[in-house]
Amino acid sequence: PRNTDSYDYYNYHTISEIYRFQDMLVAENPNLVSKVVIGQSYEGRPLNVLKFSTGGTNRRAIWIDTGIHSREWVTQASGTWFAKKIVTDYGRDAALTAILDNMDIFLEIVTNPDGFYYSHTRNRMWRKTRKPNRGSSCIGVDPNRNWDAGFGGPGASSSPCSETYHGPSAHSESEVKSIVDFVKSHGNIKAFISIHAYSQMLMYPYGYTRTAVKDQAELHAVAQRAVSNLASLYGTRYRYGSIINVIYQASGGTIDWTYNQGIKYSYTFELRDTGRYGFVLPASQIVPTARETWLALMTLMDHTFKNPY
Amino acid sequence: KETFEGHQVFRIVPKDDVQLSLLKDLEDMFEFQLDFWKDVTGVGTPVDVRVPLDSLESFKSHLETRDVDYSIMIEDLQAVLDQEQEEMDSAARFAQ
Repeated sequence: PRNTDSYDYYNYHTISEIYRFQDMLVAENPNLVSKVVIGQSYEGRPLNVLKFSTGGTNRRAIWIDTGIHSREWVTQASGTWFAKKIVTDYGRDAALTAILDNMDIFLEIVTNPDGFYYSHTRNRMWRKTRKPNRGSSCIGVDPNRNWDAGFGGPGASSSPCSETYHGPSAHSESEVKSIVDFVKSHGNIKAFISIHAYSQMLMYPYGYTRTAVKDQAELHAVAQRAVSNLASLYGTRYRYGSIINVIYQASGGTIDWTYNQGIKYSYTFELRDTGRYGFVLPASQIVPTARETWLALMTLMDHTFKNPY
Repeated sequence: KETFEGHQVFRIVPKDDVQLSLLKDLEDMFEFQLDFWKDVTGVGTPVDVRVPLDSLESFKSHLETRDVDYSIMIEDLQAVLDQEQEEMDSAARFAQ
């Protein structure tokens, strides 16, 4: 495609195509979108984050990431659609315009680029990073067990061959550490939304402990509104609640760490489907998935905007 | 390139705590080379697991002897992956 209008949002794309998409979007919208490289993956790929900003300095911000588990292809595809949606709706949609006139949005479309590349070229079912593990022939770490929040506890594996291997130490993966450093240095991120697939859930912390977060009532009410708005488009049913209650105990998870950093509106999605296709969701489902998810995202972003803390 | 000919994805819904415990044990067993797509959570909550061709018969037998019901979510994973690849290729050709 020569521009982001002719990009095929109805299909899955390789990492190089997504990198090109990002550059085109920046070139087409220089006053709204810029690219921030927050680090490098183990294999040396850039960790690109799209920054949507209408100005100001270190404004309150919303973080969205997709594709930290590489085989969950509908997430990277949805992230690409979200990026285009933001530039299309700014100035047209009152709610999004109000948000962007006051806040910045950061979007990391391919959070685990090495794994994503590997899932396209060698193993479609690859989930983890691609860093070798000392003393083991098994490769990679589960980057959603690598955060410093109950790290190494129940719900993560100490075996490098496991799909949920937590890694040798918290933030050992550059894909994780780069986000950690960015969040800490920014200091004004007010919502952090990490998007996975599949099984149709919207969750808030905690995953590593049964202790309820102090903002549970508010987070639960907002999640309820978000899934209700999501369902209004196609009737897709979501479960919602804390990670440990809705899925299972999982230690070292992304949004547990962000919440403990003081980011109150920390949420994580599991997008479509309910299990018919799992990670091999047909491409025809990408745009419907992205469209319905956008309604939930807008709910979360709008609430963050209207409830400063 | 790693392929998945004959691999199946099972859906198992644990009926009680005994079955839940059995499935949790399976998560830590390397014998069947299982890949849990949806991990074991609680009674009544579906578990999805990819089973390699070489383990299919022994895994089915393992479940059946313990009276654990299952259904097949994906009959042949490689066939689904091939279809996905074909769709991507044809879309790319169309774009060209």
